[in-house]
Amino acid sequence: MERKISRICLVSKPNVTHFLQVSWEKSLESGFVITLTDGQSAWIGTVSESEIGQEADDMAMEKEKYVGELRKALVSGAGTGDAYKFDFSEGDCCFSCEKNLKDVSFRLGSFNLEKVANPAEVIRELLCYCLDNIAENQAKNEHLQKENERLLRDWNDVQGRFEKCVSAKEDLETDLYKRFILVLNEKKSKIRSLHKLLNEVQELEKNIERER
Amino acid sequence: MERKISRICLVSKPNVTHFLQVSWEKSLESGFVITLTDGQSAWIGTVSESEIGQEADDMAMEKEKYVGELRKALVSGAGTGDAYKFDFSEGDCCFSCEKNLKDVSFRLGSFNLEKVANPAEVIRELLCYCLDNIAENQAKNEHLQKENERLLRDWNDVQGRFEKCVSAKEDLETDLYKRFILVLNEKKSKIRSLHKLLNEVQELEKNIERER
Amino acid sequence: CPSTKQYFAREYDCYGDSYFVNTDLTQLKEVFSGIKNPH
Repeated sequence: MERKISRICLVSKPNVTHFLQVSWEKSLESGFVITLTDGQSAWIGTVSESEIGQEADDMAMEKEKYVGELRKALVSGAGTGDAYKFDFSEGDCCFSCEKNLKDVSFRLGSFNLEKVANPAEVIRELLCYCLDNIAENQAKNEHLQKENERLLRDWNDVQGRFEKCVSAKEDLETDLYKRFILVLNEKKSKIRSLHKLLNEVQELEKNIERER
Repeated sequence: MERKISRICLVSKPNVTHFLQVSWEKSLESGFVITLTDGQSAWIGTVSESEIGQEADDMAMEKEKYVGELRKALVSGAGTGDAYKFDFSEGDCCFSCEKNLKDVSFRLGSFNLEKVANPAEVIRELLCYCLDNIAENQAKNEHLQKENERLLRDWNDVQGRFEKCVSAKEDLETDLYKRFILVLNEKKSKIRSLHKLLNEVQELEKNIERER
Repeated sequence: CPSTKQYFAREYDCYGDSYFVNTDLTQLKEVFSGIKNPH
């Protein structure tokens, strides 16, 4: 089961924060349960799949689009801004939601709720859910933090190895060239000696020839 | 201000979940405020620094140690297990806490609370704090999740570059040796030619000498 | 002995690389590894 609790303000009681819980099984469009509380009383209502379909038809809106609007208003937290207006009439236990457009607002839906005989139980359940959620988030947070630190250590480690490799590659090139030059110079020196020797022998031969 | 809300069970009402909020300014030992609610009524009490000191003295315990015990019982969430017993007497509005040891339990503290005239306000404030906490942690988790994804991408990037560098280093070594071998063997070929020529010239000279 | 010394001086450079015989990867690596301080 999924649920979302948000803070809302009612048009008729703007100074009293109310809490709206929307819960659903598979998807919002399969139907959902609305719970409304002011911290003292509580009201609950079920909105069925067919009722959602009916509301969408009444508004000449595609069902998917209508559910999307409901989601934005009741679940996504957008309801805390000025985009939506909520109201609840205790007399007929009717919860209504309107969407504000530029100069106009249009009715998004109205749902019948029933006053709960034991509101304390509902409120305790909300608090329990919140505390569980907080604990879960904190645990996730700690886990992500540890992961984060591990990834940073790993990154530093591989970055260090990469820098060492770059440095080692440069050193290798320098080192090999130095050794190569030493060995090459020996060969060049040998070639020079042989040239010199050859020149001397050839010079000697020329002198002999000249004498002859 | 720091605060912690936990679920507790009262010995006298084991089937009704209660909620205990402990809030403090600088540190727990400077004094704290206890709020207790069952989702319907609420009680508040302030425990001052001197009262904490007095309780510690009464128990012949060092103040620091006593505050540590209070922290474990009221703040750290250990209170949800069997390590501690809580009770609240509505008649005299006295909240008490005991620590369970093997076969014995000893009184950790008892604090006087006052019934709140407008419990709904307290409950709304608790719910608001919970919702803010949930939203904050969710945002923090999303941020950490993104950070982790970024770190993983960075790690993969550097790991890739490291592997390329290792490969490039091996290729460099192979390439340099190939070139060195080519150049050195050219020089050796030159040396062999010069040596052969020198031998021929020396042989020729010997023959001429012999003829002479 | 002097003649052996003379022979090696004729055939090999001071790093042990032959003047006359072509080198290969193994031999060159061995010559390079024998160079204690190339700097």
